[in-house]
Amino acid sequence: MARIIAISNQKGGVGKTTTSINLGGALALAGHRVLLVDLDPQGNASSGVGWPRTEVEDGVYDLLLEGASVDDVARMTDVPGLELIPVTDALVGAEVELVGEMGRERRLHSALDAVRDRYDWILIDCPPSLGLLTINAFVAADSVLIPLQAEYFAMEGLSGLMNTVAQVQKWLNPALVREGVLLTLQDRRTNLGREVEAQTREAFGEGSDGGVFMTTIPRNVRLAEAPSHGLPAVVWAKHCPGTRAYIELADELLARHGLR
Amino acid sequence: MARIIAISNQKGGVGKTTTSINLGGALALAGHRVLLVDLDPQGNASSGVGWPRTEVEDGVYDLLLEGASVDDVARMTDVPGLELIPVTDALVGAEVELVGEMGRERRLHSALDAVRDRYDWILIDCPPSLGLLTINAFVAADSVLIPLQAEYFAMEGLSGLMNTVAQVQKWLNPALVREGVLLTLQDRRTNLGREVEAQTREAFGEGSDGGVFMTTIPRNVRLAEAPSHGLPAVVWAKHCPGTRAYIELADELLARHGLR
Ligand SMILES: Nc1ncnc2c1ncn2[C@@H]1O[C@H](COP(=O)(O)OP(=O)(O)OP(=O)(O)O)[C@@H](O)[C@H]1O
Ligand SMILES: Nc1ncnc2c1ncn2[C@@H]1O[C@H](COP(=O)(O)OP(=O)(O)OP(=O)(O)O)[C@@H](O)[C@H]1O
Ligand SMILES: [Mg+2]
Ligand SMILES: [Mg+2]
Repeated sequence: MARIIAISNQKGGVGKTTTSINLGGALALAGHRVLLVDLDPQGNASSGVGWPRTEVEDGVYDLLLEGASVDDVARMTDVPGLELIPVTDALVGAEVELVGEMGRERRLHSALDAVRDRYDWILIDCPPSLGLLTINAFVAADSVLIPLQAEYFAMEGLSGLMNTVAQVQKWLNPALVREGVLLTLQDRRTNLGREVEAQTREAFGEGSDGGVFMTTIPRNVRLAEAPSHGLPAVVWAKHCPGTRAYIELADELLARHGLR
Repeated sequence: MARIIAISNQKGGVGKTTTSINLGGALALAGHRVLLVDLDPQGNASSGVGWPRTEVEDGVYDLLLEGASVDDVARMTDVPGLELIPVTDALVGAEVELVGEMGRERRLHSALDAVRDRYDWILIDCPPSLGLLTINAFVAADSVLIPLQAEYFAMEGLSGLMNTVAQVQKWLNPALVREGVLLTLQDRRTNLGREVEAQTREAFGEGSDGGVFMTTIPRNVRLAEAPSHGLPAVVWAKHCPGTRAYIELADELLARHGLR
């Protein structure tokens, strides 16, 4: 029975997609069955695992608005055990189109619930916003994993994000919990990086009940280069610091769920 | 008569806000009258110049949906010559609320057109999306300035952005042009940074008709620290490389318009 995790933060460029791709890749390399759902019209997660928007005809848009099933749209990637529901150009219009639709916040939930028994992990890469796509992810998910760039603007955005999570818990998905906060693009040599990390650990704790992960992801150019090869860095650059960090994160996540 | 520039890129974290704040600050320090419009519900530009969302009651939401005028909502900042239209919490709901409203793409245009003669530059900080808020910015603007992080995902997003600009030119604002492309968070020591820069200069040219600026903004931690002090880096850290780059950018922009 898959655990469904929404990887979300309305702040842009904090490593949501890089985390979705590499945590997904690391879990697959460890033998788990992983489904990666690209919910961002930019389609970065799709291209980052080898399925750019221009090369696919059916994807998550069809799941949300055309009644398609996961079987209709999921595809293999070059990583054994890692499947993808890709983005197509049509997704750009999805949020506006969903506004008037019945059960508009539950579309993704219905589709993913039907296939939970086929995977161990379902990771949903969210766009940098708190709109209907992210809400669909929060309703479909068991938990929210929050990547957080160790800088001021990202920290400032947390209260808005937690507010939205609370709203979803109240009205749409009472079972939603926080999976944890992941410090990304960390540079501990700077005061800023150390201060943001200290404040975040202080505010959220470090427990397995949604606290800050002990693993932090360092800035490492290999992680930024990998997408141009259509492969997760954990596959394409097996020994770089970024890869080691995401493998460590996968282990910590498994340990939190008694699977290590 | 102000030149109105939308600072936009749907890719997150590429330096839209940092550019809005510091280009605005540099132009104000050079004696120009600048209005900074924060159009992103995250409210980063507002807090970055000292007016966080929690401390203001009226802002750009009221301009778009309550019939307020610029006079009602614009405020001074600690930088002489730099005014701000801030973000309030209400803006989170604006895109959904605008969907059914009359003239929904022209709201910002009407408000800003009325005060063009009071400023030399109006800079609009856009959110990481191509939704109704960004469309409002494109309809209000004379030009679009595109900050571009010198990495793969940001480059991949350019075609979608140019597509939206073309759509707006066709249906809503035929006079809209590209102000230019600005390479940000650049690290020329990496292959990735050099390759993305070369490809971008190749694709867009380097002319004053919307080409890539000669100025590039380096990664410099002072630019990330300044927002926590509520001041642009060009004021708070007058001699750092990031500040020098944004002052250089302001000069290059002025030269492009025969004002240097
Ligand atoms: N640890 C890292 N080291 C180096 N580069 C990184 C790292 N994490 C992410 N990047 C790069 O930083 C940029 C932003 O990361 P990413 O696209 O994953 O963030 P995001 O939160 O998904 O952005 P968006 O809000 O646009 O969806 C990308 O170019 C990515 O390749
Ligand atoms: N040249 C730079 N050097 C160092 N840090 C920078 C630089 N430019 C921006 N930053 C930092 O990088 C992060 C992203 O920048 P910024 O918020 O300006 O991007 P953005 O495009 O406005 O993001 P969003 O898509 O979320 O609106 C911020 O923490 C910012 O302080
Ligand atoms: Mg992303
Ligand atoms: Mg911004």
